[in-house]
Amino acid sequence: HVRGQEPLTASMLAAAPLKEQKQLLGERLYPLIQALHPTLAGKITGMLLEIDNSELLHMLESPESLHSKVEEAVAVLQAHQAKE
Amino acid sequence: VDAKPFVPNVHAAEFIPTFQQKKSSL
Repeated sequence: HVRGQEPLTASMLAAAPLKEQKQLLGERLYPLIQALHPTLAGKITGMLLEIDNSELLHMLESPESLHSKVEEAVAVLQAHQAKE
Repeated sequence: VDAKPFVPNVHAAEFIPTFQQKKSSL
């Protein structure tokens, strides 16, 4: 977890309005992704936020699954940028 | 098990954290 941020629980997330749920998840994912890919953090976070909220909550608790999704997104993004 | 396979969307909107939103609005 990121210092200064309390862990995000499923009940906290469920209590938030739908529109804010992705922002809540993003606020917690962003610093973790920024530590891996500082320059792509915003874009990668946006890509991962399209995943189902329950899976995102699981990824916040499981660094391995977060890292694998991040690397998958980075690979696709870089392949796309290379094509352009 | 029923989770949809993750297909990264390169056109997904970039996420902007709240602290950066405030910085850019100042």
